[in-house]
Amino acid sequence: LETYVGHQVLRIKPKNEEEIKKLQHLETMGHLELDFWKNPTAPSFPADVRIPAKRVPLVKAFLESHGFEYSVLIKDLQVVLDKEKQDMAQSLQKDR
Amino acid sequence: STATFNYGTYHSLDSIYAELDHLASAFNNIVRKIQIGESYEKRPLFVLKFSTGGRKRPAIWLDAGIHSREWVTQASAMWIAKQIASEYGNDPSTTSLLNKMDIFLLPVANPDGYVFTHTTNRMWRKTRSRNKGSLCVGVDPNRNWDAGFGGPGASNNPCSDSYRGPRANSEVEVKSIVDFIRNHGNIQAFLTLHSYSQLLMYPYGYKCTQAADYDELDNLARAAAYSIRSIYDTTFKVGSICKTIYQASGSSIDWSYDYGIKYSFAFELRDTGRFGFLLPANQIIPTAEETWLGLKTIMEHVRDNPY
Repeated sequence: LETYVGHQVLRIKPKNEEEIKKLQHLETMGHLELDFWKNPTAPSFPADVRIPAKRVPLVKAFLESHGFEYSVLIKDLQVVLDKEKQDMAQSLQKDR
Repeated sequence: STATFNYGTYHSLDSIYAELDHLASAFNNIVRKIQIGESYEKRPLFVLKFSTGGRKRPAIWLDAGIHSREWVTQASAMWIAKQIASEYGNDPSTTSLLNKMDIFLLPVANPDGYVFTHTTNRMWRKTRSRNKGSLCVGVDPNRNWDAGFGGPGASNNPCSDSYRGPRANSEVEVKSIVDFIRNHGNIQAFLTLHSYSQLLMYPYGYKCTQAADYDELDNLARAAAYSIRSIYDTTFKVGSICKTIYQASGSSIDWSYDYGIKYSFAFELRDTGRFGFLLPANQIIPTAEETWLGLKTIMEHVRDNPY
């Protein structure tokens, strides 16, 4: 099972078309291995992006240096996935 | 039996498919399970047909889970299936709808992807078909429809999550739906469930021009969004795919609309702002409840406005 330890999901709020273009450019950079859950589309419409653990500092540095407004939607994706799995198992147990 | 299926939790494909049998058995007066094809990895594609009888009646199509990681859509579809069956004979709106029209519900449009999200990679979105000449697997089945195929807003890179595939309908999951709808010949509405963004969208996505029925679709979508909001105050943004999100070619509702199905809508379900599409299970039923209200608004309009 693929694990996502340390992967973070950031919610980025682009202020203008220029910021959207920068995010779209970021999306094309394959080596960053970004997974856009919600694509950057319009100002004030947030983009959500999953970032592999090893790329988190780099991406955050990029966002901060370019003045992006962002928040952390999920701090450690694996924690949420583990909780989801645990809930499913408990529910199955209860049903039985 | 249906009494033991917990609609407020996420389930494996086997469990969902078992529940389809239970629903068909428990509500055998109006529910029938039909196989419309099989996936790339040979899993059956099952639809529930809700019908009070008669052949070739006008019908509504509803699918969920074409993007496998959007688990709340498959889960909502199951709750909605039970709701439709339970409401017949008890709720005047659903009863009059089913007395006039059939509903076809495909709860897991991408079963291979769904199984893969349970066994190997929870983040998987695409189908599981092999791509010739590439190590990367899968096609985005919502970029694979014959609607502006290959245009902007879809990738030609097999490693991309929005890879459109080698040609329109290359994915057997997509082609099975297309064939079913063509063979049926009287589908009046095409509704598809996605997550997450809280959007209710209508064509087009492959181009940014207005659909011929723009005014009616926009008004109807706004009415549906109003219904959705009425229960838990969840606000949906309404508009065409292109204006609401971005230009995206090869999507299902663009194909269905161009094929002649006027009432073509895509729902993007609930976003709590905390979990993305890893929506906690305790949100499944509220999400399904509000979605069903929106769907009902559209279905009632379809029932009352044949074309």
